[in-house]
Amino acid sequence: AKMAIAMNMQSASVTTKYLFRDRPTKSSINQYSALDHSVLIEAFEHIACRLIFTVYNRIENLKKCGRTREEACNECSVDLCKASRAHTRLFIAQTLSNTIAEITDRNVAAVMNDVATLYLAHELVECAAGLLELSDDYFSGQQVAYLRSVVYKAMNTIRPNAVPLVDAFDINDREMNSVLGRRDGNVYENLLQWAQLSPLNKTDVITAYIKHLGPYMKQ
Amino acid sequence: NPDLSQERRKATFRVDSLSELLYGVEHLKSRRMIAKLVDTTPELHDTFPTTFMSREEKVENAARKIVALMKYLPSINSFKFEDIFYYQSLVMHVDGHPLSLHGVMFVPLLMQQTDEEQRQKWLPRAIKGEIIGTYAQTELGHGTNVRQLETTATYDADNEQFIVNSPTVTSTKWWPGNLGKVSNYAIVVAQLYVKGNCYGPHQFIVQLRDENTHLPLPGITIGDIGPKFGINTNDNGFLRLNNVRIPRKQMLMRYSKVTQNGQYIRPIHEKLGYGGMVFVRSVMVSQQALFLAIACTVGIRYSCVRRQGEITPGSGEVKVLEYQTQQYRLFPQLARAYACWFAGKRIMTLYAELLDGLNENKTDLLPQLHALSSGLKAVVTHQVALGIEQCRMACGGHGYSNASALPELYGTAVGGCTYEGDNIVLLLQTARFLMKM
Repeated sequence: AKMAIAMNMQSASVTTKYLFRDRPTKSSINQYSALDHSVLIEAFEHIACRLIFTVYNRIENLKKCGRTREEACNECSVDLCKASRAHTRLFIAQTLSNTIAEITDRNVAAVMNDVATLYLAHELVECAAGLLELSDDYFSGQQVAYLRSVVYKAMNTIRPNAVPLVDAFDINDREMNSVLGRRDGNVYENLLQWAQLSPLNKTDVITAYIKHLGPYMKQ
Repeated sequence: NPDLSQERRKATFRVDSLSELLYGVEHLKSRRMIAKLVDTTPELHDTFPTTFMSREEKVENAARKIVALMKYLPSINSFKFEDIFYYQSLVMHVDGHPLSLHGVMFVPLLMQQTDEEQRQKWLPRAIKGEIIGTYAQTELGHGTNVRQLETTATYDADNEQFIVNSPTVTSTKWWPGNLGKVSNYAIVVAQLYVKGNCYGPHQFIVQLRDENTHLPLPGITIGDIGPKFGINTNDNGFLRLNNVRIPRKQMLMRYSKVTQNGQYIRPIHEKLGYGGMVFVRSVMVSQQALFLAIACTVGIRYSCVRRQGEITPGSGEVKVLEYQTQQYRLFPQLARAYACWFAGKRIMTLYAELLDGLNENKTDLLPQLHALSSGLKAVVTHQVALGIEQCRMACGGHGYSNASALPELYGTAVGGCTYEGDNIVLLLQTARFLMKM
């Protein structure tokens, strides 16, 4: 992989440049310094790089042991999928962070920053196994525990804006087609109205009763 | 509902400012205008909640509405993709309709994969709705694995025709949307054979039904594949071709060509035919983000209406959203909806750059975008399906009722994990690109 880095520097594309960049060997996420999105993104990069290069090396080693490229890839296909997910998750995380950074409305920027912090921390907690398994001391159990506390704190911060955050999706009742999600919140009276439209309610006594159950119950 | 009004008074930001970030100022204005048009046009409404309809009633109701939708289309006074898409989603909801594939696949492919002469002939008819088309790629035996499709198109130079055939039962086209009963044309994907050589899968315009009687043409066996997990308003169909002859000019020849005397001309980039798939996968990412946004909207609004239990005894029942477990069920999904939303916007921007580049024969972005759109489609569809299910369960028992719209939404969204490429296969495609890098 190191050799591949040297060879591929110039062909690095927009979406894979991070593969060929030097990165810190330890994450600087900790509760004693401000949680900047860039250190969270760096963790996404680290996972993606490690998964991609680890599976790359495994394939190269299998090929050295005589497997064809296809056989080697098949034997590594689960890890190849994990590597692809990590690469894609990084793109989503990076795009979210870049988008929030460009918001000009201060109040919107503040609430979206909370949303982004929640997203990044929650995704990393979900990838914790991958982070800790990499056995390269990049990440520690304390840092995972800290990120989990960041998730709970972010949820608390978001709570007052929960309904305005979904209202901002501007989803029209007609498009949503949901009695539970109605914009006016008048759910229960409308649930009752909705149920009465059921074809089974066209008549008080249905054919099934007249034809089968009634006679059975009378015999 | 006073509980929801109270929630809205807590906002620390101007909601429309965030809506403008999501949609853009202009499109947000159009949305409001379009919503008002639809609200005041009864022809565009369901006569009855569709959830109570049979499949046949759903398809007929959708056909009636799509015709009304086209009739009032000029009233929205816009040809922007996002305006038309919104207008369509307001009227047709998420369960499919007779022109689904016509709009998302057939017309875009006629725009992107035809040469000038073909575009002149077919595109105006498709846009005016004189013909309804679909895209028939997937077969009973193969879907994602496009290279192994069995349908053949053999060039007959003497008659300047292709003979399109379904040689085996597993080559039967199966699943394509609106193939069963509605479309009278299809872009059929078949292995191209010229002078005994196979040049891999290529795209061919095949007429399926008579333009007047709508009866299947000779050599065509066609029909609906039956009820599915979701999108049941769509007549997903099957198609068998028995040595159907089509003119040479009905092979889509923007990039690869077959000359009159049977010479094959290769495309500048082997993946150009994938342009249509990259476009659809990019659209899918945004659509899936919208599905998760809808589920979050239902889950979070209802969690402020539903009161259950007391946190502090004697203080009265609280909104279920006060419980940390309820927040943990919903808020990460809300954050994901926003993250996927912005990723969808970004990938469409990159796609537009790809198209500009292709016009100047620059194709370096294509492999990256093919890999990225494959990875995004796989990751986003899977996370959205899981997220909708979390939002549905957050609604307690009522989430299990079709009144919530969440079972139908889930049925529609989760189909995205297999159509347009099985997620695992797409992840492996992304991995192949990463290993090459």
